[in-house]
Amino acid sequence: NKSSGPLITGNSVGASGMGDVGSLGGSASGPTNGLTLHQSQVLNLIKAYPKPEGLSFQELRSQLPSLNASVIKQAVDFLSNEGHIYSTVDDEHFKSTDAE
Amino acid sequence: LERIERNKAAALLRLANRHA
Repeated sequence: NKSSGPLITGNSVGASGMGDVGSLGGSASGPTNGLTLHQSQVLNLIKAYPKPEGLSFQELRSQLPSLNASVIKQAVDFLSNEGHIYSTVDDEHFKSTDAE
Repeated sequence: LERIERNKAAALLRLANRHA
């Protein structure tokens, strides 16, 4: 069930390219536990974020400069639909459910 | 703050449902 451990992906990105906008749903062929690369990147960043109010959308963008805002937004929407993350102080701050 | 707790509870619920 739980995907153990602090999966901290050190720094931000490295890979450029792969500019396809992830389609939500559909037959998932994601690399890790059913998430796309973008989704797991976003999730890992949120998981790794220490502050109680959660990671802001702005913060996400600056951590993932290679992704454009709509891709990040989609990932966030997806993760929140799945229950992996939830919004905190406002709709722009997110925390992971399996953090703590 | 109450809102955050609600969001969290809802999220955990979604997560649980998906793994049910």
